[in-house]
Amino acid sequence: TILKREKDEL
Amino acid sequence: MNIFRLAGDVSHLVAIIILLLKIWKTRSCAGISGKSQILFASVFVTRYLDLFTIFISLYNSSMKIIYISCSIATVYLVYFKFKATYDGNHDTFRVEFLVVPVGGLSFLVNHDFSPMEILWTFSIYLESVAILPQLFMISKTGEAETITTHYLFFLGLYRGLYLINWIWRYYFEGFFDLIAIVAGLVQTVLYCDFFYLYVTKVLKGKKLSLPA
Repeated sequence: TILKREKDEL
Repeated sequence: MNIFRLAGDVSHLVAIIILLLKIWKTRSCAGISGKSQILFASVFVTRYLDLFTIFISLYNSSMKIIYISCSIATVYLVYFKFKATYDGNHDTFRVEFLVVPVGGLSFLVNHDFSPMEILWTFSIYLESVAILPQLFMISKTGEAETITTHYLFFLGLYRGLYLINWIWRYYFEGFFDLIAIVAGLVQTVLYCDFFYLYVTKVLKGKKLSLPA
């Protein structure tokens, strides 16, 4: 699973 | 992007616009906690610093600009243009009790000890408690204007929809961000009491009044 957050959410 | 995140963003935008229009049309910020609005403005400023460094999409960038400009405009209306109608006597929540712990926690619990990431984490933690001064003010005045309750409903709904978005993204993309999820849960739980009153009173046409 991708733990890191992509900065694509507001 | 999924339907829950889009619905969440729309709900958030509706809340921000409702508040701005309420203050502008009635030329009054009675019942509005200026402290919460300052906290929300700082949430957006600290979270969207990447507006100038990373381009995700036109949607992402335009929403960030709208959120930042509307929240700053709201603070301006409350503390400058319609200052005479600001009810400072009831807006007495000690925000330092929020900002200091949130600031400390963002240094201790984050994904990456870099300035941008710590500011983002600070913004996430701050947003989860930013509504407290507003809820505190309503509990002190014992009531809220109906338009204000609609503002709070959409504001509370937005992060609830984001929680569903995170379930969706975990299930379909294997993506999850524990910091955002935990803070989002806290944020949504803080509205539960209000949601109950909103559904049982406001939706039945009654005024929202708390047993003072």
